[in-house]
Amino acid sequence: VPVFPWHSLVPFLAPTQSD
Amino acid sequence: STVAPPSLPPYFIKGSIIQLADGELKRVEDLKTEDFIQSAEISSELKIDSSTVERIEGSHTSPNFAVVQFSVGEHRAQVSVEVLVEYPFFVFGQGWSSCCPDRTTQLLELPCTKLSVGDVCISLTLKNLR
Repeated sequence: VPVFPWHSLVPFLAPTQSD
Repeated sequence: STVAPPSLPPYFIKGSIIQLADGELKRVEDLKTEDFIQSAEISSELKIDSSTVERIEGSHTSPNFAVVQFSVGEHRAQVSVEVLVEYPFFVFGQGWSSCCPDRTTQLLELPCTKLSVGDVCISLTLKNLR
């Protein structure tokens, strides 16, 4: 049975760094 | 029986085993807001950000897709993602939600509510992004 890490379920939304 | 389309990740199917940062195993449908928060606290690289749904609209490329616009983090950065309408997001204090919960339930058997403007979703950023 495959086991998936918790963070694979969460979208990675990196805000654009403007500075 | 139904089969999830290949572009939808397998870990959203009901019964999938998810490992939290402390090693604990849970089924995807049993995950709670605290599981994500506690896992992020343990993580050295990732932190949880609040991403508020600002807009949901149909995709121009396919009726199977939707474009969800989020306001991310304390700086309210605008981020848009194009996802399958059945793609589930985890809403703080509420659980799995998608643009088309009926389809999510049908394809993945994952209990799901309707994703709406104003919902605050769990998202990740890098801890040391500066």
